[in-house]
Amino acid sequence: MQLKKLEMCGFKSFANRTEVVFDRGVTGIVGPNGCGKSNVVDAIKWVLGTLSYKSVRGEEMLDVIFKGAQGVAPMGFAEVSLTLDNSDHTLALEFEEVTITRRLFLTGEGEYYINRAPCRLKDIRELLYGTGIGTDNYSVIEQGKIDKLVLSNPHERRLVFDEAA
Amino acid sequence: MQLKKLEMCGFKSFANRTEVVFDRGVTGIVGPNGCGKSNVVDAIKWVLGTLSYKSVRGEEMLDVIFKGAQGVAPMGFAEVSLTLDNSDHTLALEFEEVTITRRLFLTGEGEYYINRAPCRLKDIRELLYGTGIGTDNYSVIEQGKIDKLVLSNPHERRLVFDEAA
Amino acid sequence: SRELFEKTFDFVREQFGQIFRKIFGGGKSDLVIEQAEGVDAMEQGLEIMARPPGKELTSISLLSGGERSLTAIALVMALFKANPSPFCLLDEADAALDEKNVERYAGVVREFAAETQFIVITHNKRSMAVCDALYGVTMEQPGVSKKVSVSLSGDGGLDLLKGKGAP
Amino acid sequence: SRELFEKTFDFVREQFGQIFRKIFGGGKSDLVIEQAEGVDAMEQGLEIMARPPGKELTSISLLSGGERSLTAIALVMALFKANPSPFCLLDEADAALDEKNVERYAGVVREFAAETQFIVITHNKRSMAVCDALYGVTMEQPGVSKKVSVSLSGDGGLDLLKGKGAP
Ligand SMILES: Nc1ncnc2c1ncn2[C@@H]1O[C@H](COP(=O)(O)OP(=O)(O)OP(=O)(O)O)[C@@H](O)[C@H]1O
Ligand SMILES: Nc1ncnc2c1ncn2[C@@H]1O[C@H](COP(=O)(O)OP(=O)(O)OP(=O)(O)O)[C@@H](O)[C@H]1O
Ligand SMILES: [Mg+2]
Ligand SMILES: [Mg+2]
Repeated sequence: MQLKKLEMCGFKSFANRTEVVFDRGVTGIVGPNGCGKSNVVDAIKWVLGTLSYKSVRGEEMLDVIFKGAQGVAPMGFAEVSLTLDNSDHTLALEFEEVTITRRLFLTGEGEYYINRAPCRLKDIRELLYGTGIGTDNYSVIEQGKIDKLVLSNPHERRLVFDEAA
Repeated sequence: MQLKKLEMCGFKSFANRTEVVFDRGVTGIVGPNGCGKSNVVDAIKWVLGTLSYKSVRGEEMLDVIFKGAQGVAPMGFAEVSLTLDNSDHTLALEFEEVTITRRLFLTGEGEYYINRAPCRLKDIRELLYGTGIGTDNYSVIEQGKIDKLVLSNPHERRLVFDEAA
Repeated sequence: SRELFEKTFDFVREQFGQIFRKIFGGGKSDLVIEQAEGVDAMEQGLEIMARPPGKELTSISLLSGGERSLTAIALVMALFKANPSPFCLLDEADAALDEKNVERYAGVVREFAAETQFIVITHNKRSMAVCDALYGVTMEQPGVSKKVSVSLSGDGGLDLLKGKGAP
Repeated sequence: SRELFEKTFDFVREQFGQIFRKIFGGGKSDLVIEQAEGVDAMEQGLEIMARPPGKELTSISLLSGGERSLTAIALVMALFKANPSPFCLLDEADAALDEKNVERYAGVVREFAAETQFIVITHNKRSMAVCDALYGVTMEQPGVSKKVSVSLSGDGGLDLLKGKGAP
């Protein structure tokens, strides 16, 4: 089980359709301040079904839609697709490759797809449940938050542990 | 008004008496991880009369006393002195130079001095009150906490502002 | 179940100890279940002990920024050993580290990359050096992100690091 | 008093706008007193607006780590202009900044150092370059801190940066 490809369009600062391919091993993302690196992390969290606009640094979920820039009009929707290699069938589907897509329109309406078949957000979250894929656990270390695990109170830490175990 | 000299003895990792002289302008403190740079900041906060062991990263105030190291015995007390240039009489004392000293013993007893005259912690705090010297304001940016001012809620931010104004 | 928990806990605790010692080049660390009065065993909090080499044991709050980052990384990797996650996203986890510790962090990432896919965001050349692939994110057009491929040796990579390609 | 507050507020607001634009090379920032219902004017919260150059206005939570650091520094310096503090301690305030922004941060520190004494803790050479004096803190003896004088050009300084002199 591994990530294969991430596609973003209209998601935060990624106004234009952008594709990032992930291989085995270590993939580095580099660049100047404010250019969009952490937005890539937000895109992965978002397409995996996070319910919390705070986990993607917004003040409301609509904040993930590209708001425009100097001389560039805002977008009407944000869309992220993540393709995973499922040849070990970590995800309980017969597909060797699974693409999860999440879309949000300015109206607040959302659309969700698994391998291009429409579904509900609930279905995406249930598909991932228990697989260790998902971002409410320790597999995403957010910028400036590495201390959190170590300085959190003993009970929070216990919850993280239980989830891991 | 400026800092002239900091002396630490038995304070956190500064087991041996250590003197740091500060000149006008910008003084840099560098060195590897875990060697004591932030402990210097804690020493300044502490000698200026902080009441909070959390503000010096401890779990109790006794945590500031050197606890020993491999082959080095712990100390029985911590002492920090800070000498300030008071030629503009920012501090309401007739001295041109003011040295504030704070000492804490393992018994929990504290001793306080202004220019070697014993006083109470209260006297140090009152001396500094309203002078802009002190570390409950924005003049100390702690490690990893630079975001705090910008991400805090509007009311906390207002309090910081009111103190500045 | 309680047995499964204890088995996993002992394993994570042991791994945490090993990885900590490898990253710090010595020292000692531990995970301890609190023994608070009247609290069910499955509800007890989890304490972390960490003692870098040559130092005396102090509470974790007294550790330096860099020491806490390394301790957190050791714990995350120990949790991965017990319950491997397919991937791990590290967003500037090396920000507080000095050069020598970035090398150690990069070494640990490299080692665990055999079993886990890593995505690492960094400004540091030594972290970049252990990447199998590097993407640059720039904003040639202000406010609009763009992906570029980057190689460490080419000028593009180094320019990206210097903050060029930013509006 | 309310008049004093408003006078100071307008001054800080204006300074914040100027310093922000200098650090970011453009853009716009503002300080806004909330207008919540039924709350006394002296109790209203304080909102920060920050729009880096070329970008659209978004809430401050959406800014990047580096952008937030620079915005915070601009605000602190604006507060200093209104109410100068004799000294300012910055502990690794440059940790999230890319090289180009460290230069800008260092430039702002240098400029304000005329009126305020700065003590800056850093791992970054460009921040060190604007210091009038540099002290190194090492632990030759594990667990015991020691102060050494450092010059940027000598080997001692560079070794200190690499993490040598640490146990
Ligand atoms: N919905 C949106 N529309 C347009 N721009 C957005 C949107 N949401 C966030 N941004 C912009 O994205 C930028 C932040 O990007 P990001 O956090 O990914 O930066 P970064 O590359 O991680 O930088 P750093 O190195 O400072 O952490 C901000 O300038 C922000 O204004
Ligand atoms: N009372 C004490 N006795 C002995 N050692 C102590 C005491 N309090 C703190 N320390 C030690 O001081 C060290 C932390 O020092 P400090 O936070 O100043 O490091 P630093 O130089 O700022 O490092 P970094 O670059 O990682 O931020 C820790 O290793 C801690 O164990
Ligand atoms: Mg970022
Ligand atoms: Mg520190």
